[in-house]
Amino acid sequence: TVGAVACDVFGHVAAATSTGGMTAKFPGRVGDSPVIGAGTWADDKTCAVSATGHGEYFIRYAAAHEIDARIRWGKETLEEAAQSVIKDLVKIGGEGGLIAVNAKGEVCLPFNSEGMYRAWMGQDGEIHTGIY
Amino acid sequence: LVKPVIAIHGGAGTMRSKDMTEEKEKAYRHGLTLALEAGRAVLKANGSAVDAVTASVMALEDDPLFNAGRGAVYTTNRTQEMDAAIMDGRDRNAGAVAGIFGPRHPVLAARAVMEKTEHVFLAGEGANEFCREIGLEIKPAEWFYTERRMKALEQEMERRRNGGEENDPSRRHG
Repeated sequence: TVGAVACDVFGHVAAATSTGGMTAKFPGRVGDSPVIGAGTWADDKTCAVSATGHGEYFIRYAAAHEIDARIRWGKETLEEAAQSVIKDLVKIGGEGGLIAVNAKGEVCLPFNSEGMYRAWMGQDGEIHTGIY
Repeated sequence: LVKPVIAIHGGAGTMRSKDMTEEKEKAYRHGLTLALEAGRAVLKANGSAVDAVTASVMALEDDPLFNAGRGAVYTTNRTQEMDAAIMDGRDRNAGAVAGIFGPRHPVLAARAVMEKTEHVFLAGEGANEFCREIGLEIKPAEWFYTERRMKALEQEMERRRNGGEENDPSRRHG
């Protein structure tokens, strides 16, 4: 699975996710990637999120929208909300990660698996990459 | 004005660090950097976040290292089924496709659903037909074939034939 989230100079955010699913999946199985609110979400007032991992768990947890709700109603920061959701997913067996940004230009990339292929440019304008 | 930011991912899971060579790691980091640069270029030119995430995901879909577009994994039927979604934070406009095969860039299919239809989610043959009708670039099966993904399918099927659990969490990768 691949994905991207961004905040532009006008303070608008967006998210996109694309995937081939998982190796040897049952034909017709749909993961979280295309499910709005599970693997993909964007709202200028809260955040943009793209997720990757065990899709069914992200769907059951409405993971991306859960982050939105924690920010909107729980007044959590982007970092707190994203980390909490990734941590909570472990309790139901969900493994994976996500990338998230908000309209203030904050970026976070939490994961609970061994690794997540990732790259980001924060407000410093520098490119960073990471795997483990 | 805000200083623009962008983040991308190329999948998460068990990376089998013992199998990661310096060369492989370099290739992954190079692919990630190219994809990030594609989105960053859009943002640096004061382009929209929607255009930036589209550009980055298109670059990742063209890189066979990553499980999307050209590097998509195989189903038990030895077919490939691709899913994609996009969402615009300005107005919660969204588009998604599932179970498609043929479009070089599934993310463009999702974006077309968002921008050209009153729908949010198209799946299967209807979605494929929509992609052809609007003139998205369609590629043959050979474009999407990678030996590495086929080998991964064969190994997984062999493991299951030998009694391996279908949903063993440690083996689920995508």
